[in-house]
Amino acid sequence: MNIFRLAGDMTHLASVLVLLLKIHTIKSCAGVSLKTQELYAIVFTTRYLDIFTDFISLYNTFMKLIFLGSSYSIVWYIRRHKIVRRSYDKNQDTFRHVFLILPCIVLALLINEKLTFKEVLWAFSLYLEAVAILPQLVLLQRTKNIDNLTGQYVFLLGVYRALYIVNWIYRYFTETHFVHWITWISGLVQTLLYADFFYYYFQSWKTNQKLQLPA
Amino acid sequence: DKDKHSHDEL
Repeated sequence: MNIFRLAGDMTHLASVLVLLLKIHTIKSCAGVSLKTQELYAIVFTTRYLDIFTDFISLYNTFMKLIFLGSSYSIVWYIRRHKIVRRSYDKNQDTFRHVFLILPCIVLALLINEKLTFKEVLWAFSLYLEAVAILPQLVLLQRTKNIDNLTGQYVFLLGVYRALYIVNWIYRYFTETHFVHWITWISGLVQTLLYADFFYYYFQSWKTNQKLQLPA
Repeated sequence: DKDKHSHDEL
């Protein structure tokens, strides 16, 4: 494993911890999209089914369990926790899952590394992860005041994606036969979705003003 | 090397 991949995983972990900590300590999920969190729970469930069939490393299995556990806990908090769920504004978080999930199923059936159950699910999880942030970005755009933690959560997720791209470039040059078009293209699309957010995030940071996305 | 498996990333 190279340093970019490790740094990417750590930023991913940090993003999830920031979000869980925010929800757990201030007992509020204001500004957090339940739709995005549910999509991530689906992404991790479909991608990490291989913990039952393949063993890669202890690190790998451990991280998979963390991402599965944290995504389900966040969904549980927003849906079931008696205080947290009151802060969830479902009238703002209106993105429909089905418009993202259905096209990803079709795409995964058409474009995959092998037409097997596991490979189709793998491809599906990559396509869905690429677009899963959309409900969150739409919600941020609608929210007048984005709190620091929600902003940091999205920022860390974007950094994690960018580091994964550097990791793929590194692996392409250092490993033989490391060519994964499906992973690369969906990963690139995913990272590009953060470009706009990054622009405004740095603007607000430079001018020391509260982050606000234009409608 | 197990790390060269195509699905070794998270």
